[in-house]
Amino acid sequence: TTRSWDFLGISQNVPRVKQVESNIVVGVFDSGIWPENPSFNDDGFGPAPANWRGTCQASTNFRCNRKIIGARAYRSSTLPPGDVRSPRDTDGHGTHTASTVAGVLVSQASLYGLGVGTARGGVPPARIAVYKICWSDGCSDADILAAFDDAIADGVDIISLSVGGKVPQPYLYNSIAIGSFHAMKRGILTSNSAGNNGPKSFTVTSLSPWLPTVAASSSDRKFVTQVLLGNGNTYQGVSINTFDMRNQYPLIYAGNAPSIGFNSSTSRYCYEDSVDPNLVRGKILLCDSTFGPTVFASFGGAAGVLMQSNTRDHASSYPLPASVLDPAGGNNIKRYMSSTRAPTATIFKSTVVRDTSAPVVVSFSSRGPNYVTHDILKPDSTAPGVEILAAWPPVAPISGVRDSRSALYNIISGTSMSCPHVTAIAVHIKTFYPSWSPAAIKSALMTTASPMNARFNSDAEFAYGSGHVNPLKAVDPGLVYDASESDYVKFLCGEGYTTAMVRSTTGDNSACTSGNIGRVWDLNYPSFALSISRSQTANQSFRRTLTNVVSGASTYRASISAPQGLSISVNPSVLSFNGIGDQKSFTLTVRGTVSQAIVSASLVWSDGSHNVRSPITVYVLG
Amino acid sequence: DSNDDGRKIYIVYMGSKLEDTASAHLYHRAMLEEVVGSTFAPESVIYTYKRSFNGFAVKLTEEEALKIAAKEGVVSVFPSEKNHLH
Repeated sequence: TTRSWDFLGISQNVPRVKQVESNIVVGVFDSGIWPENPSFNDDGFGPAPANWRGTCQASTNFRCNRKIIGARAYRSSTLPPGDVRSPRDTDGHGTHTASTVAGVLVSQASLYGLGVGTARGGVPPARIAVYKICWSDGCSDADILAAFDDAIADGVDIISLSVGGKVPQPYLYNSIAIGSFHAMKRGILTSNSAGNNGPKSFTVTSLSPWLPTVAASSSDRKFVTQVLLGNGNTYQGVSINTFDMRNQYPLIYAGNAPSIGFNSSTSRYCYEDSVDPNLVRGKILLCDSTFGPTVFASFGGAAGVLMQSNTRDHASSYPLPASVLDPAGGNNIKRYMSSTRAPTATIFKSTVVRDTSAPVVVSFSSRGPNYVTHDILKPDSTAPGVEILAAWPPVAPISGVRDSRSALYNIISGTSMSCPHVTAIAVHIKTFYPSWSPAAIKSALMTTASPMNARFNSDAEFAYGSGHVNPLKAVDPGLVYDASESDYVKFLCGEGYTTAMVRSTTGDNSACTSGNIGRVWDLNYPSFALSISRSQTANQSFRRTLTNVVSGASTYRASISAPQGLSISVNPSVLSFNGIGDQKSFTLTVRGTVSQAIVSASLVWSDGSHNVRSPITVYVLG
Repeated sequence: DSNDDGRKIYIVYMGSKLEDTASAHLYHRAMLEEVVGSTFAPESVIYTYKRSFNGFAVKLTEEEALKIAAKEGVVSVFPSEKNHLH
């Protein structure tokens, strides 16, 4: 990416353990890869790490290199027309996410001049192993599990998975939860995207406590697209518009151009086939809604499209010159159109403005609460996922529908884009602390995250989790909330799974007994969530254990930030550690009433130099 | 993803990997033959998961899936659904 890593504080010369980074293998489960993209140039790379056991499904049209050291494709049913049965990416998504994690430095990268800069992944020296699980019709559970089965055995160090299901599923009935559980058992963290079904509640489908679920936020680079009317007035819309119309074109309101079988009340929204292509040919079409690029085909030879939306927190690409205006701007344009016989407009190529409100969770990012386990907070954290420029196959359409353009870099948005940022930061942490468990890495990501502002994100922690990831702080968290397989087994027992189920899953003699059925509130999780009914008073204790990860003795003091009406206590409130690995436990108790649907509080353990922060979210369920 | 015969792909998840991974497919096949009977077609097994955990993906009817779910050692059985890029 050309901006997000700098926005996160990871400059090109951030301290790295390069030799260790070069031995890290990132498993990217996605739509494949375009290996010839400059972001995957292997100049300067040595042979694959000695412990790598994976393979490359090479063919006449696909080769791995010393950067991409493994590639496999999984397809359990008939191949959709147009797809290629190889790890080659013809969609673009997998190439984009892989380069966001581990692309090498490429100067002067841009999408037709937009977002120009040095494109780079978060951990450029790391190796990539591609597991193609997604095709033009989706990514099946059977293929996802096959990829996990191989990747874990192949020796990947971390997995990036920007994929999810439509509806939440119980943990042991969900391919991502099962696969990531077995990865976790082998010390492999799986980073997973939260989903793009926001801003509705309960839309996160990645719910397993053993993986980080990543929400998407804006960065300070925002693409805007100016519209100039024939009367000289300009309006600022949003889009990723690589076209420059240069001249003024006639304007036409979609409400005045219904096709046969439609009337103004439907054509004004530009529903598919509702607009008469003969009337809009060569003109800029003004619509009263927004819609995806696929609808553009029904406009025939329109010169450009102006759309309207109240929500304009991310910009998309379209196959024609286009801009999304706010409704006030749209109304002004309509007034102009009714005031003149021959209204005209032009749409300029997009430019960049600085967004000082960033980072803000984007509207489409899926929201909590956790549908399966109400008292485990999801999503876990937030990373940039809006208007990210990264590598792209030259054969993949820029806007999702084919047009005349072809590019090696593209700008797209999604929690898919935020997930590989967290993957790379997790790799960065792992290079400093190779022996850390997935839970310890996840804890470092969460407890060092920068708090986000509920003023811009009304769903608070259900939008952003513990906050915006901070890679510079994440490599020095001070303390971590660690957890092992047995902790998650206790958790599963508490969730109602039987001894037989957990015993099969672990392969040992684990058992759900009266002494082993874990209360959800005692899973050593780096955040605290409590659901209560509308009439209920909160009264719940949470047991946690902190592990010191800094050498030397230290003393941490707890501080609580809580709104009125909520009493939160920590016992003990002072913890002394003697050195690396020293563990101390505490109990946090939440009591009181809540007057809002979501109440946010926080716990910070501080030794003066490290601030180990956990969100505490109390919410009314139902 | 349902076939003409009403079968669709199910995941049969059986937990931790077997110590003898080489015989995993035989173990799975024996279980399937018991449930499906003489009509069992080996090509209905899509994947055998054995390198990192134990399980398989197989084309089954809903009734067969329910029977397998009741077998000892089976943790869960669920249809292979489509996930999506985010």
